[in-house]
Amino acid sequence: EEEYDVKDEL
Amino acid sequence: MNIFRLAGDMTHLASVLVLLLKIHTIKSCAGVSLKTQELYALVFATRYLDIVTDFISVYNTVMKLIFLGSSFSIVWYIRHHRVVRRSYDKDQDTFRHYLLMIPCMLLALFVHEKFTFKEVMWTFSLYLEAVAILPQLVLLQRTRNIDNLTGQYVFLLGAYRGLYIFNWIYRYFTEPHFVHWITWIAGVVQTLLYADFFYYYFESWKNNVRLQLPA
Repeated sequence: EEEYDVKDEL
Repeated sequence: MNIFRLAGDMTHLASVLVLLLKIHTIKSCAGVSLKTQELYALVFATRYLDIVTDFISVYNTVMKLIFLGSSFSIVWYIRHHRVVRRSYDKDQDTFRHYLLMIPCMLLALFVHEKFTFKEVMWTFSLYLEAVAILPQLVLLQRTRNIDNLTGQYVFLLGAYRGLYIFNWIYRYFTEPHFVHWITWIAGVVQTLLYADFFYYYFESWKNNVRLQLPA
């Protein structure tokens, strides 16, 4: 599973 | 988390609190677009599907619950509260939701990063959030006298979007990252929609006159 950084945003 | 992201989230939280303050204490939703509020409730409901599947942090989960809870309770207040609903400008708030929802759904079905239910819903929420303020901006334009709290609510929402752009720029240069065209373009479009409002907001503030948007 690739890292998906904007998913930790609201 | 960087300072722009935190400031953006806090501004977003402040905007919701200002709106709840107006509705809860003044018992008025005059000048507030129910259409925009319903679109935001849909935005959060479709974006935060991961609240039950992925755990990111306590902060993340708590904020998601606040945005979900506040958006649905604002809609409830305007639709059902005995006193508040009487102040709703139904005849002015005529923007049709589906004109925004259908194109956003079609766009999400065709332009996304992964074709899974959760991912398409998440992408839909980004597109919809970008344009969800439009019914509110149209209503402001039709309202001759914009009260302070409503003006501050829209100003804080616009500031939140602007701060998120700085957050992405900061993250781009400081973190290993993927390129997120969809998030970035939707975010920039959303911020640009506030440009006109910001102009008149600062003009009224500078000249110390009541905010009024030209028809």
